[in-house]
Amino acid sequence: HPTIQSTSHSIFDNLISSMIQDIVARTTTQAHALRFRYGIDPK
Amino acid sequence: MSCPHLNQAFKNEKTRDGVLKTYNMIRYIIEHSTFQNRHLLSMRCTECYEINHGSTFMCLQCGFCGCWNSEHFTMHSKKVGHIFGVNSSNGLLFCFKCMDFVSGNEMLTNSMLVKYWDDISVKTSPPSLHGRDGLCGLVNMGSTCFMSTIVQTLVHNPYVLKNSLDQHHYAHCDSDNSSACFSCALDTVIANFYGPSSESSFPSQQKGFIDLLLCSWNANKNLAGYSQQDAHEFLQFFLNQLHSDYVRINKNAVIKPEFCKCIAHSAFQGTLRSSIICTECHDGSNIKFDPMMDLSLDINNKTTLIECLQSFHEGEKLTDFNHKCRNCGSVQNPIKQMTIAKLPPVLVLQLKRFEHRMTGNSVKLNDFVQFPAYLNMAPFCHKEETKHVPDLVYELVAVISQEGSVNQGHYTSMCKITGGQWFRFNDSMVTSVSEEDVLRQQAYLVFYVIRQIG
Amino acid sequence: QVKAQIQQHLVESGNYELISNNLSQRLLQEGWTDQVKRLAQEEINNDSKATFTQILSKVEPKASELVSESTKQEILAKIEGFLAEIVDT
Repeated sequence: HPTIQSTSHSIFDNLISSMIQDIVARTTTQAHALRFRYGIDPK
Repeated sequence: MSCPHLNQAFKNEKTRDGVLKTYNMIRYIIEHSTFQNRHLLSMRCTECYEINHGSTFMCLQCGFCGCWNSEHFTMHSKKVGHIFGVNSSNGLLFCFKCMDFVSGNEMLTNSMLVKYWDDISVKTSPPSLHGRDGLCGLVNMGSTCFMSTIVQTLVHNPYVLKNSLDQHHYAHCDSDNSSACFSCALDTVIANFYGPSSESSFPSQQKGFIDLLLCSWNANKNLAGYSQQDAHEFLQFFLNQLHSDYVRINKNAVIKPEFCKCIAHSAFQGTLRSSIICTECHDGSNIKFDPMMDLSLDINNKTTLIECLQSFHEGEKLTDFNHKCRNCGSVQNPIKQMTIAKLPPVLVLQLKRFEHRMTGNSVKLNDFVQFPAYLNMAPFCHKEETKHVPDLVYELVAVISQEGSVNQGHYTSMCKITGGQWFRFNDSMVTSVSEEDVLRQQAYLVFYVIRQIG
Repeated sequence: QVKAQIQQHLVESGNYELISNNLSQRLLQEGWTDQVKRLAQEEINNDSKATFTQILSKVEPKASELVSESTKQEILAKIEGFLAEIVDT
């Protein structure tokens, strides 16, 4: 049975994973778009 | 490489327009729905009803919302063949065949402009790679570092930069002569720094700065000559000039500062609330509101910026011989408390390092004052009983330091550019620095930009 | 299902927004947000053709570890506090 602790951890993990995925999505998409637009690795 | 599945869909004009229309509609919903609606409707998985179970994707072809962590969108995609999902927190399009976000499709990136696309694809070009970051030094023309540090800070400030690139001044100024108009000179600096490098060699990139010097000297004789001046005073002068130009191109309309829409007031102006509090009956009904373009903070016996702000916020004892409390008639010295009634998008904090003593000489305080990369200003705002002040997190974007004594010193600046990298500007030299280097500076002026509210 | 109902109640009561804002503000101020961005950037620099899915599989475990214990405990305590109220009702 879910407890308050386990449910709290699960809600916390949801929040963290959605934040990580949002940051990684924005960073990778921007990098890919720049590489596609300028053809080189725009370090 | 771009997504072959989207390219396939875009081959047919009707399909392409349908995809873009739906995509724009979903993005509009994401950007305009309340926190609750977004979390209950577009961030909740249709399959498991979990909220924020990793990213959630909204199907481009039906109303399904699927989560990432339990792969419910992936299953939906395999089951019914719908392969495109819009990420409900950032609006990016994901292809569940490539298992990657779609990037590199200009029409998708600019999907909100698709109805003007024929015009745009002919009349515009992608921004050039060179100059994207606007990194360029400014030659010292003789004790001009107090100016070049302010110019670098403003040229890399997102609000000032956008205002210039949007051509708000350029489109309306009848002067169009950057050595006679301060705002045109600033536009020239920005055009030189961010424009295609083919048109600007290093010497020509100095032209805008030279024009700014000429305009400054014409407007304020004291700025001419080789004596070192105060960067903070030059910042105030600079913002005043931008405001004056704004009034001029608005046909000298009488515009009260608190309602002014010029870049100086819209980005840098906040409001201070000062109340005189009686030490006997604690009446604080004697209240005044004043506009503020920056905050000057006393640093004596303080080691952190938070301490400086707290002492500013706590208030000071007034010695006012004429004071008489309206409520209880007490003549005890009252306390004047300053709180922030309105914060600006760009917050400038001056650490008062130059003390002008009664003896007539000036000394410089070299104590290190620690300042954070992110600053929550909520504790220093005025609180009404009824209203909750949300967290107001500011991000550090520039630091101006002065090395040396009051009159014989040298100014340098450090700015955070798009993408989060920090650079140090020391006259014509530009070097990449770490954020740790920045936070070790003996700061004189620090610039913060609002990053998160709530 | 229980968890989904609890989450819905948290969102409708406005407490989920408080938790979410508080968490992202703390993560921003402790530099976690910039660190995750740098981790993703490093993976891209290592292999510019890597997809989101490939990059995420490397970044997500490290990023979860980087959340400071104090932030985690503070936010968990807040969530448990809200849940304790809900479970009673």
